[in-house]
Amino acid sequence: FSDAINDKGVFLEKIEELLILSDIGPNTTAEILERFQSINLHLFRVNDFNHFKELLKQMLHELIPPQVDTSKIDPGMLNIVLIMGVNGTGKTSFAGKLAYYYKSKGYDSLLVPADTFRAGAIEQLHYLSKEAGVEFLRAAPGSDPASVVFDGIQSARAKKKVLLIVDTAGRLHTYHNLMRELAKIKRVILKNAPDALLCSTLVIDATTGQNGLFQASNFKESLGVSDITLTKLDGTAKGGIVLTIQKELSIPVSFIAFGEKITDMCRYNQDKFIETLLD
Amino acid sequence: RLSEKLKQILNKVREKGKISENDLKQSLKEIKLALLEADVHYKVVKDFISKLEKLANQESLSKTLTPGQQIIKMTHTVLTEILGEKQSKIRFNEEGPTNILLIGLQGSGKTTTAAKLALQIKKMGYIPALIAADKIRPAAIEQLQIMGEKAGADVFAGGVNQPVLNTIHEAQQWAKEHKRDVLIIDTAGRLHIDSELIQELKDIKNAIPIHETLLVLDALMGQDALRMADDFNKKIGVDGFILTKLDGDARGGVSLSIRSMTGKPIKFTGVGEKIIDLEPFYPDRMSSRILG
Ligand SMILES: Nc1nc2c(ncn2[C@@H]2O[C@H](COP(=O)(O)OP(=O)(O)OP(=O)(O)O)[C@@H](O)[C@H]2O)c(=O)[nH]1
Ligand SMILES: Nc1nc2c(ncn2[C@@H]2O[C@H](COP(=O)(O)OP(=O)(O)OP(=O)(O)O)[C@@H](O)[C@H]2O)c(=O)[nH]1
Ligand SMILES: [Mg+2]
Ligand SMILES: [Mg+2]
Repeated sequence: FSDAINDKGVFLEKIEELLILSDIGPNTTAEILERFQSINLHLFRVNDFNHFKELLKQMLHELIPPQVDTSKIDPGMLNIVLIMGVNGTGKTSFAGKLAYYYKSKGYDSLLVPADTFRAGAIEQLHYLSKEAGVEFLRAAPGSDPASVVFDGIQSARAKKKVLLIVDTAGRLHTYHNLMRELAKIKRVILKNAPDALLCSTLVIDATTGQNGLFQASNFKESLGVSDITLTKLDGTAKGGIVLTIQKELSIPVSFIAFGEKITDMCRYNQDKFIETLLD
Repeated sequence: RLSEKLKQILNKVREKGKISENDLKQSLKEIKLALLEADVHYKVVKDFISKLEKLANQESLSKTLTPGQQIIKMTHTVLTEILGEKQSKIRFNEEGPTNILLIGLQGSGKTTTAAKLALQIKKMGYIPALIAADKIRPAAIEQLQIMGEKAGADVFAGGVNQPVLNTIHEAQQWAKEHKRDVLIIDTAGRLHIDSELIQELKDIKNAIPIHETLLVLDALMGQDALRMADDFNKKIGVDGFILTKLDGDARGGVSLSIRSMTGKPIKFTGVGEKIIDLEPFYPDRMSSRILG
């Protein structure tokens, strides 16, 4: 009988390690471990950890039902994707990937370089626009990002583009002035394209730890986050923080990126994601 | 905040004057949670807690500190011990130019840090130059050139189509002719599991003597930091770390993980996007930050 108790201890520790290493966080992990505590002791005599992985998969699906991602293009109106996030997460790269993705679906877009601050940012997006085969709005370094977005809206209307993809500068959510700048960009969009379908995508790096939850809640508070794009899944990090973000903030994941080529992205699928997480 | 939580638990201990088994257990539970929330690696947390437990059990209660203060003091001690007790600086080459290689994952802050480092090294009295060895990322060379200008340091670029090793060799020659005594090489972001790009780093280290290989990593990283740092260190050797984006609210537990795994020191921290935003690493400040 004591063997079952020992096994239970070993299994719970393995589960704890698996979850913590995925970056889902200690609080969500504690909730899951609690559910395992109430499982019948005799079940733990089954010396098969894979059996518990299956249980764990079920539990994750129950505890964190996938939020529905509503990001889609309505060709009958102007669609605007505002890409934001902290520094270095892969926003500019994703802007290029998204432009290519939608182009292959028949939606031609205009790429807007609203990061007029960081060295080489405009040139970087310009290069990607050529790779994606989409038009690029010219902007001057140091110019006001909100004015650049305003120009983008006018230009999209003039050129009859149904999709505007706006890249913004990386910013840590702890800088209130930078968060205000982003909120201003959103106001400019709502004022000048009130009829547009707006998607505010928060780009999160899969290597991000618990800070990801603060990023999501702060961006949500400042201007709203419609969905998350999770990048760099081609590395060894699992990106489990997005499960806790869904659970705590109900923000869906729309896309994932897994490489540096313009085609290295696809729509998020929670089943596949959890499967890989527990591998 | 950990210190608040510990105060709460141990306030009831104050009346009894000693730590009961249960109080210690509860305190360790709070410390474990704080460390995991701070992104310290799971294995490092487990070792840390067992070390702390041993220490708490063998140490007799101090007459001057409350049990709560004593546990916090012990936690700080173990943390600072792991992080390294004093500042660790760049080891300059005594017999000629110093070559510094910056490596790291995509987007960790290498290019920005390279320029910041050039400014700091200038202030130390050297004449550094930057080498743009990232031929992969669009406009990487332009980015380094603009940042180099802010640092007041020349950037040697070579064409974007020129092989990295050719650029490195030409840069070395150019540096000799122009009496640059420190070369800072900015490389393309790469995964620790990318064998081709890992080989590129090995080739660079075989081509010219590298006196400092510094791994630039993001303070916002989670559990993956330990494996990543370990991989880079095992595969190509790392002399130290630069932790970036510490101007945010990330607790920076990665610092504990990478230090305990590789034994290599954190030399600098990035605290913003401006050229002056690079500071030496202070272990005791980091330990307070991790505990929250
Ligand atoms: N391996 C990998 N690298 C990626 C991925 N997405 C982006 N990158 C790389 O990450 C680095 C940073 O990407 P950027 O697109 O410049 O990131 P950003 O968020 O725009 O950065 P800032 O504008 O400076 O905040 C680049 O080297 C990209 O090639 C991905 O999915 N996988
Ligand atoms: N807030 C803050 N941002 C930083 C810091 N260091 C770098 N950054 C920003 O992080 C982003 C990425 O920096 P880069 O220097 O392009 O990173 P990288 O490692 O060279 O990226 P790749 O070459 O694509 O791998 C940029 O937006 C930088 O301005 C820092 O200490 N604090
Ligand atoms: Mg960018
Ligand atoms: Mg770079």
